[in-house]
Amino acid sequence: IVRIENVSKRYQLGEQEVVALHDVSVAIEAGEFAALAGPSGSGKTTLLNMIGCIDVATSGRVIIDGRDVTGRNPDELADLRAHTLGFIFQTFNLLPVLSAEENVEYPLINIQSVPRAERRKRVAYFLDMVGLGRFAKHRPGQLSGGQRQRVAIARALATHPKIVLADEPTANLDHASGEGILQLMKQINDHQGTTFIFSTHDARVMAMANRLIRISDGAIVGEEVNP
Amino acid sequence: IVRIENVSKRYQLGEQEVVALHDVSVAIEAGEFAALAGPSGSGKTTLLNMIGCIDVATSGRVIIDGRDVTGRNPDELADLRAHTLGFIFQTFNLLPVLSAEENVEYPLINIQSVPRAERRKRVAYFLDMVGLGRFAKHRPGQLSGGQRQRVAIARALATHPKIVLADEPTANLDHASGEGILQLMKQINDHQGTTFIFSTHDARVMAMANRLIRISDGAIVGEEVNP
Ligand SMILES: Nc1ncnc2c1ncn2[C@@H]1O[C@H](COP(=O)(O)OP(=O)(O)OP(=O)(O)O)[C@@H](O)[C@H]1O
Ligand SMILES: Nc1ncnc2c1ncn2[C@@H]1O[C@H](COP(=O)(O)OP(=O)(O)OP(=O)(O)O)[C@@H](O)[C@H]1O
Ligand SMILES: [Mg+2]
Ligand SMILES: [Mg+2]
Repeated sequence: IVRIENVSKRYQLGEQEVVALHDVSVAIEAGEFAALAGPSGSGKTTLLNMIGCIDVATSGRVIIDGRDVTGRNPDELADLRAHTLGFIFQTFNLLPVLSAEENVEYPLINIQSVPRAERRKRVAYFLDMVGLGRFAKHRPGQLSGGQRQRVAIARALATHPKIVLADEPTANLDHASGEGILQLMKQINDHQGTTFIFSTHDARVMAMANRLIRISDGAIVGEEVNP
Repeated sequence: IVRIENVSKRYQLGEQEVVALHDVSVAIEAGEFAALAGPSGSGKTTLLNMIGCIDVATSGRVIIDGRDVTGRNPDELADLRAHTLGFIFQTFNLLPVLSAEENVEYPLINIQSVPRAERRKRVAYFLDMVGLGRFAKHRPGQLSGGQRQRVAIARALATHPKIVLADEPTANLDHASGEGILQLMKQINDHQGTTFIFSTHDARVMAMANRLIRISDGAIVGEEVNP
């Protein structure tokens, strides 16, 4: 469902060239629970951003759900992001002027097939599942770091996407909250067949993954399959 | 060196009142390596912000290095923050238009007693110690999440403060990078007698701490001393 073929990402920084990804190839099947692990700065977020169609490779091909996204125009990519992908950002990227529930509802409004009553129901359900039922009206500035992370998680899951990209989703969570979130995600993976791709430093996520992809200095250095 | 006496923090949210801290009392000696642990939303950041003089208690007293900060004016607090406290924020709070090294240098410029050559030396030293020697010229937008976190760490340590407040400083770091940072901090604690107060979900930080303060729903629920 996700094919990355010989993807490289290079940046020009003054006189120097920084290579964030070098000739990376990965293939992920529908329904996998895959984890990307590696040191800080090794290229995990860069790779997830390619898959999430919010960044463009310098070279190579990215194929999402059978569609080659390399060279597509912004409207086509926006459509793919709205209907197929759910992204939990490392920096959350919540809208500060909206409440938690309005933030979770926001991407659902863009999908015309979901009527208002169904939207409200999903928002309440996912906020509850991440333990934020009582905080629905708080705005991001009135929430703790881990609470904001959980709003970002609820927002990505509420659209029932085919592929969920989770960039260090447990980084700001205590052990128990993180455990609850991971169990929820595993359930969605088991029952709906949703594909999950994590970037993580959390040993628990790596243990739950059916595929562990190790990255270092922008290159894939190992892969373990754990069916 | 830090005394919190019957501190409460309440917010008004529309019709409801949210109690972030309730009647919290804590005393921390100079030279301690103390950790504050508790679930997401339990009040850790709120308490650290009180100690760091960037937030004001609704009731109770906060005494830092012998000085009662309750009711002080902004200039006096700014002076305390510049010379006595180092803060590693949960959301990093780097200046996006400055490079990594300029971000680390920034608080040092405010301390007149540090001449320019010494400033440059310290910035290079701490960036190197957190593994970012090669990234000194990158701006925050050109860094990974864990790299930004490490710039925030270097910035807090470079002023050689008496008290370092670290709000989940290893959240975005892989195991090895986090380990290096914690060893650096323990060394500074051993050799300079710097007081460290962490908010953390990381079991390693809790294990290294000489005092573990457990917080839940805005109240202290336990304390373990581990000399
Ligand atoms: N705009 C940019 N210009 C130059 N270099 C960049 C830019 N953006 C990212 N980089 C570099 O690309 C590399 C990979 O970054 P990336 O964010 O993918 O790392 P990561 O594996 O997600 O790290 P972390 O675990 O710390 O989040 C880093 O070394 C970073 O400094
Ligand atoms: N401005 C505000 N208005 C209302 N409630 C607030 C406000 N700021 C924080 N809170 C609430 O105060 C509580 C404590 O927040 P705090 O940020 O201290 O938690 P924390 O222990 O640091 O959590 P985490 O581990 O997730 O970072 C949270 O439940 C939060 O929703
Ligand atoms: Mg990252
Ligand atoms: Mg916090």
